[in-house]
Amino acid sequence: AASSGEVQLTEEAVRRYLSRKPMTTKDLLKKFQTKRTGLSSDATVNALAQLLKRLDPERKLIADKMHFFLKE
Amino acid sequence: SSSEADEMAAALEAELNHFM
Repeated sequence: AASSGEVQLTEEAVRRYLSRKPMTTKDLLKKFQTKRTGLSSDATVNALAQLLKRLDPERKLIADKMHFFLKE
Repeated sequence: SSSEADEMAAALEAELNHFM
């Protein structure tokens, strides 16, 4: 198993990803897989929800899927 | 597993739709 703490689920990390390109919730979850962050599934969902609420990203439908992104 | 990822995505979207 990968060591935990390899990837950190932080506001800065989420901001960085969403500034690069629009992402779905699934895309984001893939970036912060529990096996890489050491967080539980619930903690991951809660943390991402809080961070997305705070960042309040733009939303855009691409291929019928909601994507989030941040304008610089 | 992909089903766990699906569940997490669904839970996250539910949280966000609640708010936004």
